[in-house]
Amino acid sequence: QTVQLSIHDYFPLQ
Amino acid sequence: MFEARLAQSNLMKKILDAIKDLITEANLEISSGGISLQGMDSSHVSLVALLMRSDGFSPFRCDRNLTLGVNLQAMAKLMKCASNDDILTMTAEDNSDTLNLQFESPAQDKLSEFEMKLMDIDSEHLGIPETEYDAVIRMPSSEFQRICRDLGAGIGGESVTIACTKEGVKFSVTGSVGSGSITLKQTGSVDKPAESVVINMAQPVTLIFALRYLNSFAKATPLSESVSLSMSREVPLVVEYKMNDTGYVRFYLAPKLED
Repeated sequence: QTVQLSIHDYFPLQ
Repeated sequence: MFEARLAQSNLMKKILDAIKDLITEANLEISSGGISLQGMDSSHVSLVALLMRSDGFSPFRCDRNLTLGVNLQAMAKLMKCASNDDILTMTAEDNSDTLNLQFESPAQDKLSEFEMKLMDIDSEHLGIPETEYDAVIRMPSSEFQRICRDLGAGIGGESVTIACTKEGVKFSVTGSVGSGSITLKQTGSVDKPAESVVINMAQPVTLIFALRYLNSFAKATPLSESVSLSMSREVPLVVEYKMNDTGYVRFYLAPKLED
């Protein structure tokens, strides 16, 4: 089983 | 006033075809440096970053920074009205709610002019941190497209494991009909850079990604003969298509983690 991560987990809002 | 003239409409067609299925609308940011765009797919799993530097246009004029909200699918349809070798000129007045597109045949005997409505798009701008990648793989873009297609259509795989070692890069999937893998070894000769597989690696790295996104990124294949994949442990993959020296389309894809 895998969990899909989100771009928000890595790139902060500017 | 914004004005940008591109020698070949074909380049803009290819860019739009590469990104329009992933992000349907986006803000084109116009500045003296050129045209840039950033957008996430609706699931916020991937991010597209486009840069067309001003020196890729002749002339390029931007009196003040503009944000042009564009429906990319509509723009892609409009661009189909241009022949590949038509000269494309984009213009917009400051505070305008339209973007003007002009297509001029190379013999200057046909001129098409369109006005495209702009939209107000609320978009989040994300900071992309500078990253030292554990491995950067450069390969022919057609080879990358073929691998993604074969592992998706052939095996019916949803997740692809990409494992990079000094010996090569291995793409593995498990799907409805079984499992499979494709390994590319680093090519010895670098006489033809566009046909080579080159691996620059600080340490081995293995990551899992959703294959359907990679297949979507591969729509950018016509933009460049080669593609680079940059990977580090537990950070998004970067798939980059360079457009000569005048810009790039980069796709960032968040990994999947084993539960």
